[in-house]
Amino acid sequence: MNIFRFAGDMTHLISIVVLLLKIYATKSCSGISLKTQELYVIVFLARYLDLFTDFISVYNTVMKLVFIGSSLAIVWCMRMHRAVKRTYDKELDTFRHYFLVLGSFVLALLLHEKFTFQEIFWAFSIYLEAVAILPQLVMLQRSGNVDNLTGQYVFFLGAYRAFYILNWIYRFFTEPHFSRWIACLSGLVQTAFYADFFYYYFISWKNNAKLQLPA
Amino acid sequence: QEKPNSHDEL
Repeated sequence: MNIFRFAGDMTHLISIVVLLLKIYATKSCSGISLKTQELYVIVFLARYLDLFTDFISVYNTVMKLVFIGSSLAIVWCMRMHRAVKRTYDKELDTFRHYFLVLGSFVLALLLHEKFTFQEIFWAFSIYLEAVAILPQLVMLQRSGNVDNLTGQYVFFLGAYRAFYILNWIYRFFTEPHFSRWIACLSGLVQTAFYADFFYYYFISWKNNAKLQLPA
Repeated sequence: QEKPNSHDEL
C-alpha cells in the first residue's frame, strides 16, 4: 500500500459518502444517473468475485464490502425509495448503457491477463468502470446546471482514478516485476473522460460561480 | 501477504 493508492481509495470513499449525503440529506437524486450507479454495481460485483476466496488484508476486504454495499444501497434508493425515486430525472438519463456492458465484456474476452473465469470478469470490471461514468456525464450536459453535491461527487470520482495512476507509476518504479497494463491503460482512458468536466469544475471554482457545462 | 501481480488493489 502506498500513499497514492490510499489517497485514491479515500477519495473514492468520499465520492460515495457525498452521493449518499446528497440522497439522504436532500431526499433527492435529481441530476444523478441511475444507469451509472447500476454500472458501478456490476463493476464491483464482477471485480470482487475473490472477496471470499483471496484474503489480502482486513482493509481490502472491508473496503470491498463498503463499495458493494453502498453501490447497491444507492441503486435500491433510486429505484425503490418512495420519496427519492420520484426525483429521478428518467427522461434525462437515456444513455444506452447496455452497450457499455456488452462492449466491455467482449473486450474482456479479447484482452485479459489469463483466460480464466475470474480474470475475464476482473478485466470486464476494469473496462466497464472506465466507461461507467458516461451516462452521468451525458446527463450533466443535458441538465445544464449542476448542484454542488452532484458536482463534488463527480469530481472526487474522477480524482480517485487519477491517484491510482500515480500509484501505478510509483509501483512501476519500486516493484521489480510490477505490470498492470490493463488497469493502467483503462485508468488513463477513464480519467481522460473527466478532462472537460475537470476543466469546467476548475473554472466554476476559480470564478466562484455555479458549475455550468455547455449543452 | 500480497502475491505479486495478484489483484491486491481495489
